Amino acid sequence: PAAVPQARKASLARFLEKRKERVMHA
Amino acid sequence: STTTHNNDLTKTLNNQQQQQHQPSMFFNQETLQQRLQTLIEGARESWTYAIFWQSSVDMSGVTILGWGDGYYKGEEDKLKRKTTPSSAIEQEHRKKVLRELNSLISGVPASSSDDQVDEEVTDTEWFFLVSMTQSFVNGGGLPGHAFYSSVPIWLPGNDRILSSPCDRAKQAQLFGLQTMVCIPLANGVVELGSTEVIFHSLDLMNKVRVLFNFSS
Repeated sequence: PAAVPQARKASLARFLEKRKERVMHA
Repeated sequence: STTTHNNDLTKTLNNQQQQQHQPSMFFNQETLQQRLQTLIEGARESWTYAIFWQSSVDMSGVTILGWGDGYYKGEEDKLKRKTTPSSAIEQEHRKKVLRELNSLISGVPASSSDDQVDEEVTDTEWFFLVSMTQSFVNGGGLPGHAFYSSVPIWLPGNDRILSSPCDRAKQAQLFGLQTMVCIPLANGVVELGSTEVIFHSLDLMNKVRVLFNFSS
């Protein structure tokens, strides 16, 4: 059961990291 | 209403679906991300995001479609967008939530002067983030409907999206998405969204089925 929140956190971390890159290159 | 529904996005991400059983999986998070990225980046069409909704069965035997993973590409040209910019209050709310999420992930206390958060949180970014908190039970919502009927749903253009009885489709339209697609698979649904009008593509359907054939 703990795998689900962990999957979401992994997705969220990836999203935030890519957003950071987008903002830096904007 | 989005603001109200998502006041506690951080807590939801931590707590939601704690009681959910996982089906036996033939994939892991990394390969899922690679498949979504391959699908979006290799497509001829301009997709804004792709989400894999994963099916599972809870303790009472109810089938649930929950967040499996997602890949957000963004819009090709934000200037082409015709949606009304979100209000200053809404933007402040989004930035506050983003700071909290950053803090959750990094373990560093949220700061009001976080550079990456100062940038406007677009409607499609917000829609994608909110999607992480959602799940669909017994055929509810657009992904649930596709999964239960085993029939792909392809909604190109505002009129088609608005004619859908599903709240998720209407919400997507409000956030500037003009095409929504849900392709059912054996253990979940691949959902694609775009701010452009994209018509049915057999090539894309086949690509999804090959890429997400987890047992191979």
